Amino acid sequence: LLVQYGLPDFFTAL
Amino acid sequence: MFEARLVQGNLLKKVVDAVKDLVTDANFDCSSSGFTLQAMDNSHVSLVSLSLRSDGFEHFRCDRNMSMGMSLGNLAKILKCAGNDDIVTMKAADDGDTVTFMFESPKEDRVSDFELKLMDIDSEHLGIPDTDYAATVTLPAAEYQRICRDLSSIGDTVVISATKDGVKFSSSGDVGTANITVRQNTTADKKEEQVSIDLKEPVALTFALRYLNSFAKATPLASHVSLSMARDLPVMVDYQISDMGHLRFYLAPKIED
Repeated sequence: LLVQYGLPDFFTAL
Repeated sequence: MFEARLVQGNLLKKVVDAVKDLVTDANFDCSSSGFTLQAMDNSHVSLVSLSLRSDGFEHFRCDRNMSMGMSLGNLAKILKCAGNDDIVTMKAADDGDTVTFMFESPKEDRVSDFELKLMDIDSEHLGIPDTDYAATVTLPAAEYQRICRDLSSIGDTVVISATKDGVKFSSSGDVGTANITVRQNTTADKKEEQVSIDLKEPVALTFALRYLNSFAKATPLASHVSLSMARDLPVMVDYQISDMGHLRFYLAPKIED
């Protein structure tokens, strides 16, 4: 099953 | 006081037209180094990063760092009133709640100004780390736009696979399956047709086509676009804006669970 990730999963909130 | 004068005013129109469907309201940040915007789309799956350096403007003054919240839809309406060859000047007082756009025709025989109300937008900024990408593919922007458009009639996701002999875009759906392979051709006689692949190691990633299609609205800004990929990381879709900076998009991948 393909899961769509979000950018906050990769980039840290400043 | 913030004041910036852009001789190639239609660049601003192209930038806003490229992002207004992805991001509805956004903060433009002004500092002495330039004019930037960073915003995620509502689903937080993609991110826009605009950077226009101050030295790319004919005149640029920013006494104090400021953030101007704007509705991109309204900004697009205002920029539609600018002539294609108009010089665009943006002006905003340090503690003002409006921004003024002035359009001057090249012969300076027509001058108009539009005032846009600023909005309070609390936008969370993300830290985008420098990434050592496994593959960076640079291809004609029109070619990228065509690939995204063609494949979105086949499926809603695309697997982008970069190897040493080329980059393959694959999609499948109820209609069937499609594979489009673009090979490296740095010897193309016309520079604007060149495709280059900087490959450290082969990489294949899956993305939602609707976002990649939306990024392609930036095509009028640059002759080429670069796709930078690394395993299980967001792709960076990078349009270099000559002598000024860049309009970059990031898209989180779809990963097999």
